[in-house]
Amino acid sequence: MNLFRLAGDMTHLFSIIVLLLKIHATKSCSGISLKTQELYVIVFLTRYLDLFTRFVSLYNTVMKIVFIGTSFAIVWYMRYHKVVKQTYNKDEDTFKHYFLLLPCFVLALLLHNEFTTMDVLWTFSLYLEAVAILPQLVLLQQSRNIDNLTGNYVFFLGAYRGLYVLNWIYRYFLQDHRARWIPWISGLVQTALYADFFYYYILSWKKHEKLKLPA
Amino acid sequence: DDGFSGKDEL
Repeated sequence: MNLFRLAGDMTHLFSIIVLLLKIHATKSCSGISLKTQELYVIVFLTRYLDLFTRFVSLYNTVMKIVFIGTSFAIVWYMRYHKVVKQTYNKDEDTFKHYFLLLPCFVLALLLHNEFTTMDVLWTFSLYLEAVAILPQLVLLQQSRNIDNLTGNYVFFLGAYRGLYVLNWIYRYFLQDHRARWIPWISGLVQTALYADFFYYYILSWKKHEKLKLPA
Repeated sequence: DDGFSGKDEL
C-alpha cells in the first residue's frame, strides 16, 4: 500500500467521523442527504460481500467492517433517533435516488470483469459510489446555510477518491503496470462530480466566508 | 488475483 492509498482511506474515514461527530454532538443531521447515506449502505454491502470469503489483510477487513457499521449507524440516526430525525430536511432531499440504482445495475451487467454474482455486484458498487453523492450535492445547493461540519464532510468525502486516483497512477507507473479500468473510470467520474463543490469550498475558505453554492 | 481487478482496495 502506498501513501496515496493510505491517505485516501484515512480521508474517507475522517469524513465519516466528521459526519458522525456532527450528528452526535449537535443532535442534528440538517444539510445531510439520507438518500446519499442509504446509497452508501448499498455500496458497502455490495462491495464487501467478500468480507468472509476473501482475506486481503487485517487492515482491509477492519476498514470494511467500519465502513459498513458506520454507514448503518448514520442511516439509523437519521431515520430513527427521536431528536436527530426531526432535523432531517426531508422536503429538500428530493433527488430520486432509485433512478441511480437501476442504470448502475444495468451498466454492471453489461460492463464487468467476470459474469459472477460477486463480481457484478462489486462492479455495481463502484458505479453506484461514483454517483451516490448527487442527492447530497443537490441538497447542498438548496440549503441557505451550510454548516462547517457538513461542508468539511463533503470536502473530505470528495478528496478521498481524488487521492485514490493518485494511488492508481502511482500503482500503475511504479508498482504493477496493470490497468484497472472499472475502478479508474468510476473514480474519475466520482471525483469530477465534486469539481464544482471543491471550487466553492476553497473559495469560501480563502475568503473566510461561509460556504454557499450557487443555485 | 485480486490486485488485478483492484479488489485489494476499499
